[in-house]
Parts: sequence; C-alpha cells; structure tokens
Amino acid sequence: EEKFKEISPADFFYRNRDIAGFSNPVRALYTAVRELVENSLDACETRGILPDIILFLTIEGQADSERNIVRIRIADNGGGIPPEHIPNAFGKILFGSKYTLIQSRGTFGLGGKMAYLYGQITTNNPLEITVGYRKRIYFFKIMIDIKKNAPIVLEREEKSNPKKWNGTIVSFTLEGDYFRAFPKILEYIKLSALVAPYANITLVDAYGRLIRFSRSTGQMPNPPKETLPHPHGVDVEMVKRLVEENRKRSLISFLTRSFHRVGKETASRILEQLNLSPNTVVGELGLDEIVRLTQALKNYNGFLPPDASILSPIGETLLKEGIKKELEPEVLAVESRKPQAYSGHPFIVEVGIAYGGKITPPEDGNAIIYRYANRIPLLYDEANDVSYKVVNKLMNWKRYRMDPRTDPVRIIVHICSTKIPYKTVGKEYVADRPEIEREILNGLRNVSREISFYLSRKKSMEREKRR
Amino acid sequence: EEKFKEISPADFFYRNRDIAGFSNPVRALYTAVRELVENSLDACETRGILPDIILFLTIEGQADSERNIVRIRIADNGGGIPPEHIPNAFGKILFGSKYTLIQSRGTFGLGGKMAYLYGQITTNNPLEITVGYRKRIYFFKIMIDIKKNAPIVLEREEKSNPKKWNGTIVSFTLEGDYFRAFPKILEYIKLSALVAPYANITLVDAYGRLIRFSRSTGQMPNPPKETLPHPHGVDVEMVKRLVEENRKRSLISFLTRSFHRVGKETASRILEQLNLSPNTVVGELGLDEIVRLTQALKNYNGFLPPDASILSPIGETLLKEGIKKELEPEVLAVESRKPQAYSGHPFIVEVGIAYGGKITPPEDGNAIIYRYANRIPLLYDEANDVSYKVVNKLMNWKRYRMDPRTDPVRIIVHICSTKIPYKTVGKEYVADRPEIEREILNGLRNVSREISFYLSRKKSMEREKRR
Ligand SMILES: Nc1ncnc2c1ncn2[C@@H]1O[C@H](COP(=O)(O)OP(=O)(O)OP(=O)(O)O)[C@@H](O)[C@H]1O
Ligand SMILES: Nc1ncnc2c1ncn2[C@@H]1O[C@H](COP(=O)(O)OP(=O)(O)OP(=O)(O)O)[C@@H](O)[C@H]1O
Ligand SMILES: [Mg+2]
Ligand SMILES: [Mg+2]
Repeated sequence: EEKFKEISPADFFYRNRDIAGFSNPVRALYTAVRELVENSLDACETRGILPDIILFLTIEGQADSERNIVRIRIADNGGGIPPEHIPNAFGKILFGSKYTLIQSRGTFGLGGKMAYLYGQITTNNPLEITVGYRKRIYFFKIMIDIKKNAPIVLEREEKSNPKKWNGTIVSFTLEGDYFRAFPKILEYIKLSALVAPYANITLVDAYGRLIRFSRSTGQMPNPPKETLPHPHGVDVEMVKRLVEENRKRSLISFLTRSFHRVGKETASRILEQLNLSPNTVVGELGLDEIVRLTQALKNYNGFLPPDASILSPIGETLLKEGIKKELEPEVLAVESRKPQAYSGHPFIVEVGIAYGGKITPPEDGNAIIYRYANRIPLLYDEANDVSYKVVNKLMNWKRYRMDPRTDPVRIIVHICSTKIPYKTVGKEYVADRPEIEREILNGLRNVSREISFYLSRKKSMEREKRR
Repeated sequence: EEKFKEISPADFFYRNRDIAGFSNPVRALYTAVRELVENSLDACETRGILPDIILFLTIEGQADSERNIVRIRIADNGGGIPPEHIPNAFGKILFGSKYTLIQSRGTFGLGGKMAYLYGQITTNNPLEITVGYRKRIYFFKIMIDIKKNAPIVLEREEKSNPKKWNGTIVSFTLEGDYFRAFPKILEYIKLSALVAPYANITLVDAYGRLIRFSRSTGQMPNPPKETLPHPHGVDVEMVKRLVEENRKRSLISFLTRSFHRVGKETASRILEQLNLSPNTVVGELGLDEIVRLTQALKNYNGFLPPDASILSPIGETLLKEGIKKELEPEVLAVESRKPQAYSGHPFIVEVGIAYGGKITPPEDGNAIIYRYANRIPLLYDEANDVSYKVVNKLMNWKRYRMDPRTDPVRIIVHICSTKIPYKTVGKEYVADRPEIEREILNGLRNVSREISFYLSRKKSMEREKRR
C-alpha cells in the first residue's frame, strides 16, 4: 500500500538541499555566506544607506578531517526588520519582503533560511539574531521546525536603543570545509565590492585577520523602483489575481492602474478590439473574458517597452572605476546598454572587457568571465550560463584579433532586471533567454571593437617608433 | 514600508517555473511529457506490471506563431490511484507517494502537478483524470488553486469497472512549440525504451501517426525495495524524527530497527562508546545525547556498505540488448558495477560504449553521451553533469586509441540510487559526488579497454590479411 503524504517547503529543501546549493562542505559554507551578504546589501541599498558590513568567520571545532564547525556572524547597518516579522523572516521558508516586482538580489524568500537550516541539521545550534529597529533592540534565539516549516522561538528579549542603531546581526554555526571555501568566499566579496564601491565590507577570517574592502565613493546608485507587471509578461493566473484585487474598478481604470505602460488610449483600443465596454465593472467579467483579455494583452504590439528608470544598473563610471581598481588593466572598454525586456520584464545588460596591464592570460585555456546578476557575483556552474555560451560559442573573437582563452583578457557581464531568469534555486547561472543573449552578444561586440581598435593603433605606433 | 508575506509552494513554482524546467515553449512541452511518462513507468514498475503506455499529442489551436495549443493525453495500465488521494496527487504541490527511501523516477512530489500547472496558466483548461482503481472507475476534472496550493475539484464521477482496468489516463492542454519539441520528445521516448525493453510505449503524433516501441521481452527487472536510512547518511534532524517515532523503544532495538546495516553487535559497540545503556528508553534521550548519537553513527567505520539488492539496475544483458537494438554498433562493451554509497545512499553505476556499425561520428566534435538516472534519459544541460566531466575532463582517451569526439562512438551512463543527487528540480543533470565520479571513471576505463582491445586485434587481423 503506497504511502501518500504532503511535505512542507522546509522539508522539501531539507531533503533536496543540493538543489539550493548546499551540496558539499565547501559549497555549503560558500552559499551560506553569500546568502547572508546578499541580504545585508539588499537591506542597505533598498533604504539608500551606505553599507557597513562586517563578516566574522571563526572555527569552533572539528566535525571530521574535512569538516570544520564554523561560526558565521554578519552585522549590517541595513535598517533592521520589524520585530513581528523576525521569526518568520528567519524561520519560515517561502517568507520574505522581496516578492514584489523590483530589482533586488533576493527573490525566493528562502536564502537566509536555507543557510541557517543547513547549520541546524549539521550542528544543532540555534540561530541568534540581534536587530536594531527604530527605537528598540531585539534579540531572538530561533530554530526551525522543519516538518511544519515554522520558527521555534527559544528566547526573545528587548531593550532600549539609545544610539538608534538600525541594523541586523545574524550568528549561527554550520559544518563546512573552511580552508577550501575561504578562497571562494574571498573572491566573492572582492567581486561584490568591485560593483559596489560605495560599500564598506570587512571580512574577519578564522585567524582574526581583517580583510577590509573600503568604500571608494560616497555615491550610491539610484535605487531601483517597484513597478507594475508589463502586459507582455501576463498569464491567466496573474490576470485572475489582479481581477480579484480590483473587483469594483471599471475595466479602463483597472487596465491603466494595474499594468505598466498602459495608458487610457491603449486601454480603450484593446477593450474595443475585445468588444468590452470601458465602464464594465471588473468583478462582472466571466472567466472566458478574462482569458481573452489575457491573450489580447500578451499579443498587443502597441505598448511602450518597459521604463528603464525602474532599474538600477551599475553604470559605466562605477563599472570602469571598479574594474580599474580590482584588475589594473592597460586598457578597458565598458558599455551599459539600453533597457530591453523579456517576457515583460525590463532588463539592462552591462559589459566590460579589460586587457593587459596586471592581467595575465588564463592558466587553463578557459576564458575568464566575471558574471553578475543584480550585482551578485556568480562563481559556479558557468558552463550552462548564457554569458558562457555567448563568449565561447557565439562571439567571433578572430574578428577582434583577441582570444580570451589565451590573451590577458577579463570579461565582465552584468544583467539587472526585475526578475533574473535563474535556472537554479542556488542562483548560479542565468537562462539563455534570446533577448538577453542578443544583448550580451551585441555589447561584447562593441567593447571588443574598442579594445581591438586600441590594440591595432598601439601596434602601428610601435611600428612607427621602430623605423 | 516593506511588504512581508508568505507564499505557497505552488505560488513559488508558478513564479519560478524556469527552475522546474518550464523555461520556454519547447522545453515546457518536453518537460510536461517526460514528467507524465515517468509517472506512468513508475506506477507500472512499482507493481511489477508490464507497462502499456499510450501518449497522444494533438494540436488544438494556435496561441501565436511559435506556440501551439497542445493537448497531451497519456494512458497507462499502472494500477491507478486510490480515489481519496487523486485530487491532491494532481493538485497539491509537494504531495506524492515517492517520499520513501526507494529507487524510483519520481522523487519531489511535484512533476506531474507542474506540468498541469503550466497548462492551466497558459490555456486555463481543467485537468481531466480517469482512474481505474480496483472495482471502480473514477473521473475527475481538477484545477489548481495556486495561492492556496490546493486542488479545486470541478467534477467527480464514479462508475463500475467490469473489465477491471486498473490504470490512469491524464489529459490537459498547454502552450508549447510542438514542432521543435517533437524531435526531443521522440528521442526521449526512444531512449526510455532502450533501457525498458519490457515496456510497450506508443506515441501518437499530431498527424495521427503511431510510433510504436514494442516490448522485446516479457522479463521485468527485479523491482527495487524500500530501505532504511544508512547511518552514514544521517543528520540531527533525521535522528530527531526517528526518535520521535520510536519513543517507547529501547535504544538497542531502535538502532537495529531504524537503520540499514546496524546489527545488535554493532549497535552495542556504538552505545558502549557513547556510555549509553542499550536498554535506555529512546524517549528519555536528551537533545545532547541525540547529537552525540548522530555524530557516532556518521563517523563509525564498522558498518557494512548498503545492501545492493534494494536497487534495480538495468543489468548487463538488458543494457546490451537495448544498445544493440537502438544503435546497431559493430562492437559494444558494458559493465554494471558493484554497488557503492555516497552519504549513506546506495548507488550502482552502469556504463557502456558502442563503436562503429551504424554509428556515425559526432557532427559537431562533441562526444555523444546517453545519460540516465534511475532509468530516466537526461537530454539537457549536459555541460554541468558528472558524466560530461568524466568523459571530457577526466578520461584519458588516447590510452584507448579512441576519441569519442571524432570517432563513431556512443557512451552510455546509468546511475541508479535511492536518491539521485540532481542539481535541479527539472532533473536535468547529476552532481559530481566524488564516489559517483570515481565509479563512472573506473567503469568507462574498463569498457574502453575492452573496445580498444577489440579494435587493435581487428587491425592486426586486417594487416595479416593484406600480407
Ligand atoms: N540583514 C537583513 N536586514 C534586513 N532584512 C533582512 C536581512 N536578512 C533577511 N532579511 C529579511 O528576511 C527576508 C527573508 O530573507 P531570505 O534570504 O530568506 O529570503 P530573500 O532574501 O527574500 O530571498 P532569497 O531566497 O532570494 O534570498 C528578506 O526578504 C528580508 O525582508
Ligand atoms: N500515472 C500514474 N499512476 C499512478 N500514480 C500516479 C500517476 N501519476 C501520478 N501518480 C501519483 O501522483 C503522485 C504525484 O506525482 P508527481 O509527478 O506530482 O510527483 P512524484 O512523481 O511523486 O515526484 P516528481 O516530482 O519527482 O515527479 C505520485 O507520487 C504518484 O503517487
Ligand atoms: Mg536572501
Ligand atoms: Mg512524477
């Protein structure tokens, strides 16, 4: 007799933690650190606060020859979390504040929880959270009831906050291979700092040494803005839900207020095509009409493309500065492309190529690509990433007299969007959506052309000298 | 003010359907078909029934130039589903009968549901299920309440089952690129049949043509058996749960009855090391003792490795037969390796190399690898798969005077286990666990040696002839 049962989302990710990036002691420690750093950076940037982040890694014991018991402690000045939400934010998988349509690193509502969950099942210690929120400081000790997907609050304290510190400190232990993971963690922080030169990030390693990435500018990029869904990204489920939330509205008001880039004229034209009166009350629409409306929105070609000002690209100035500082090339070219859209989601591709100077050719004949998505450095699984495909299969490098596999070249690709089409829960690589692929290809062609032009001019100048 | 909220698992996979394999109209149709075929094969094999599966694909309309409205209908003789579980089995994400420790294709409790969910959001039609279960036939019309992650039963009927047909018929529509997906679907079915020569699988395409894969043997492989967790795969959460379910037992009885390969002697030895009496009642264990017990189980080296008879490999005979029939090579070598374990999960690697005959060299200089996991053909994302790594980065092909990138070679790799370490929810590729990697490498070396020996002997015989 078969045993049918339901499992909670926490149970699902506990059983399948490989899928969230917790597949071995090196990767688990790396993934835990990055999830926490991404939460801190998101918190600061959402509020326009210059990030001050400190990350402590200490070894508290040994599980076996390849697994240390590592304590991760991270502190930020990101404004904290409302106390009524703290237990769920850290103890309920599929809970968070990033389910809105805005560019942010977080998106799934499970990253920080997975990091702690892995710590709980390997070391059985609670998660300690200290939050400064407005006028108070809150301290929680939490564990996760995996079967129920619910936080277990073991301790809760509250006290005054005279210095008005608003931020979050998270501390827990997990099993990890500290020595193999550390170089990856350091690279991750270094690459994060490259595109966030306004952030102070301090890493304190297991020997107590401070590795400080100090801010080189007080200028934050324009914050991203929350947006409405673009009609080209709709499906029946989405329209049904919007209808539910707008039952009393007129159709014309519903369309102009629920969707991005739908003005009164466009809305009237669509309703006319569908034989629906603009003043029909939304709640009266039949399911059939909802389906026809969805099709019309998806297929109508008269909408303006999504508004790019809702996105927050790195920008050519910061990108150049970051690359110069970290890579010290002889020459570099960057391009921050115009906004495009895939499936109704606006996105911007930014590329850069750095050549020569302190850069050395790759040691293993593989082009070195620094991939970023919503400012997160992606360090694993590049072979399935859209950038890898463009660099290794679509670019005709001969035309630019450059071979990134053998020359002193570094390629930088950043994609920012209201929704990054990650192919995994661990956010390791980006799907090859044709619109995104095309943007990366065209961007790389432009910057390669610039570099190639510089190199050939340099060559002819050297030839001149020798005569 | 931030909007904190929780979303259901259905909502999570609706928003992130790329992650489940539904990333574009070709892949979505392919993934939907494979999820259903895998459910039918699992149902038959679990009950030892020779599979008779019919899959109908019809085009009911056009959504746009690249998206057809495709109806998928699949019928099997797999024994059906108890009626009280039908709505949840097809309408509640993270619900199923495969959450036990046994080798099966299904494992997550969401594949079939995701296929239908994609159909619902693209075509808004209900899912129609007909089940013959024991003496009755049941008919359901279902949709999914995505926000609540719950089935909506629109219709339910029941009637007598005079012919005692026990099986399942699933029918729904979805948007997909039929013409691009069809070759992939055909390849998937062909490769499934290669390792399941006891199955009748009939594919009826959009033109009404029958493509029949007829069974070539009435012999089913030994069915896999459910097993207990092996001590090397435990963590604190798992031991806590087992303790909860066994509160009244004595420690010694708990250990020998809850874990695989823990006999009385071994259990006594471990308890002695931990200073715990064998007769202690499990419910009296403190959390601290549970943690120490977990460590002891993980680190104790005296356990027998997992029992291989719980697994159901394809076997060298069936593998040879299937390869001969599908590929018609001049020579082939197969090896079904001894069982091993990773993280307490038993697994068996089976490899094969087919050379010459009807086989042609790869057209694009890429080695052709037929990858299987628990008999499922994996057709996508090979670049991150452990087999790809072994074939392209670890094997020293020169030593066997063979180059799978330029010679008429096909490589077959099958991994069966109580848990396949998939890296994605879409089950596209397998993580490079060191134990699995080593087995594939050693297996390929053995079969390559056989092929190389045959080829050099053939060469010297031809040289003899010419003299
Ligand atoms: N350091 C922090 N400062 C402020 N809020 C935080 C911090 N860390 C976590 N949070 C809150 O907790 C929520 C849950 O975080 P979690 O990492 O689990 O998911 P997420 O960041 O929303 O998505 P993802 O799974 O993609 O990381 C966040 O949405 C955020 O509201
Ligand atoms: N054709 C079928 N015959 C019998 N039972 C079926 C059939 N299809 C589905 N089921 C039942 O419905 C359950 C849910 O199927 P679903 O595909 O959603 O998940 P799963 O197969 O358990 O796991 P996975 O997500 O890995 O496919 C199965 O566990 C099985 O019990
Ligand atoms: Mg997060
Ligand atoms: Mg399934």
